Amino acid sequence: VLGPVDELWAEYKSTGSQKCRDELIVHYAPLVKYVAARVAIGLPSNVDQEDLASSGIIGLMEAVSKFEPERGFKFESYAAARIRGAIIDDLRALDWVPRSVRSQARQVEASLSKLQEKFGRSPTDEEMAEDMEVTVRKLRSIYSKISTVMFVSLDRLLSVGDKGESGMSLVDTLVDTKAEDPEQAVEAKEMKQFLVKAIAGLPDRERTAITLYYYEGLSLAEISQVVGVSQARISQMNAKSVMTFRSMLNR
Amino acid sequence: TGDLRTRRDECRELESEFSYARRLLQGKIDILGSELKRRSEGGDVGMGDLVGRLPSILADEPRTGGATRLLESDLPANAGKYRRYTERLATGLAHIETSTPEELTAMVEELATEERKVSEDRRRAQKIIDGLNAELVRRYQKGDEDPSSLL
Ligand SMILES: Nc1nc2c(ncn2[C@@H]2O[C@@H]3COP(=O)(O)O[C@H]4[C@@H](O)[C@H](n5cnc6c(=O)[nH]c(N)nc65)O[C@@H]4COP(=O)(O)O[C@H]3[C@H]2O)c(=O)[nH]1
Ligand SMILES: Nc1nc2c(ncn2[C@@H]2O[C@@H]3COP(=O)(O)O[C@H]4[C@@H](O)[C@H](n5cnc6c(=O)[nH]c(N)nc65)O[C@@H]4COP(=O)(O)O[C@H]3[C@H]2O)c(=O)[nH]1
Repeated sequence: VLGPVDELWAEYKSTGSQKCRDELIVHYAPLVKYVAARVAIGLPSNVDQEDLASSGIIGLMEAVSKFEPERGFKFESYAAARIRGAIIDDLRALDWVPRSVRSQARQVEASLSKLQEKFGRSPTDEEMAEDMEVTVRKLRSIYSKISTVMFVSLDRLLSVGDKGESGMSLVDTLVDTKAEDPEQAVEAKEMKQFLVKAIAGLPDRERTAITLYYYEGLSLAEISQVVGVSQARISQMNAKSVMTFRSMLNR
Repeated sequence: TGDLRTRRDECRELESEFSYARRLLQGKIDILGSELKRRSEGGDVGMGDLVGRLPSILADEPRTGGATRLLESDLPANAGKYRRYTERLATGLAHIETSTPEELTAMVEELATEERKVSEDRRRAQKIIDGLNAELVRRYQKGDEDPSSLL
């Protein structure tokens, strides 16, 4: 049964009229609200939600002009991926990550990688603080700063290969989504195994917190009740483990 | 505990579908609402301007607090189903230009009623999820459950 929207698509694809295009954009615009609000989570407050939304609208425009209805794919999922991609691309271009945080993140990664090599396991915060010649307190405040700017890449951190928006995210590999192609399925399986090993190698409390976050989907508040540390500590542990996994992958 | 998780995960699926439909409805309501406001202030009929105003219409209030829980990055599995559901609700949106203020108002009211219902369903699902997770937390605290069994 062809609804009015299908007819609008047909008219747009045959005439390419601006008017039809605008109607489609307005019709699907609420998708941008959904995606932008979710990307905004965990971003520092200086990031303007309206900027995210306008990047999202651009992404939606691209989706509308590129979409081929006859291919049989659902427009929503295609559009959502482009909307999210556009928002994140613009965020990166903004270079919104303070230089100081960048360089501190690099120091953390260097120390992590060095000590992993040295100990053959994930280093404790005490060991890293000593190596970086800072206090544990200082190191943890660096994690906190990193965790706010990391959010954007956290989800795609372990994107398999360089498949861009179709890359498997860390979450994908955990929730057992059906891979589009066998190659992705194999990579997803390997990623699963890598994650299990990597998480098992974390210090006790971190292992528990990270497991509960990624595999049980518990909130920071719920995890802090189990592990017995503050929510801030939990998100610091999260930032550290993400960097740990990344440095392990890069080796 | 397996049972508990199954129930919790089913609820999560529902909650994510409610959240998705809810945001779509809210977006439609706010777009139509802004059109009504513009016309009541003597704005002329015409689409062109609306696209440019979408970011300000759709953007949430500035948000406090960081990420509280891991989010599924993609749309809920049944996303298409809700798309058609909200389409049926507001098929007139695609022809906003030719709708009279009365028609727009009627659409907004219909959508707002649906939004309230979906928000309620969502709240209820969230309560159930949080209740089941609270029970899980208790079991972890007591040591009846071991997180590493998840790996
Ligand atoms: N188990 C459980 N799950 C919950 C609860 N509250 C929200 N969620 C789920 O968690 C997601 C993220 O919530 P958020 O971090 O507050 O992030 C939210 C929030 O920042 C914002 N948002 C959504 N609705 C509202 C609202 O009515 N008011 C405000 N101020 N912000 C909202 O949009 C973001 C995404 O919202 P959604 O797509 O709906 O996705 C929500 C929803 O699916 C809860 O109490 N228990
Ligand atoms: N952090 C966070 N807080 C959440 C979330 N979901 C709900 N809340 C909180 O719970 C209150 C009631 O949510 P509701 O029953 O869905 O009832 C909501 C909802 O039905 C509706 N609403 C929310 N956002 C929008 C929007 O952008 N447009 C429209 N038209 N309605 C909205 O207005 C009511 C009041 O919204 P608020 O004043 O924001 O008040 C919200 C907000 O403070 C969430 O995912 N994350």
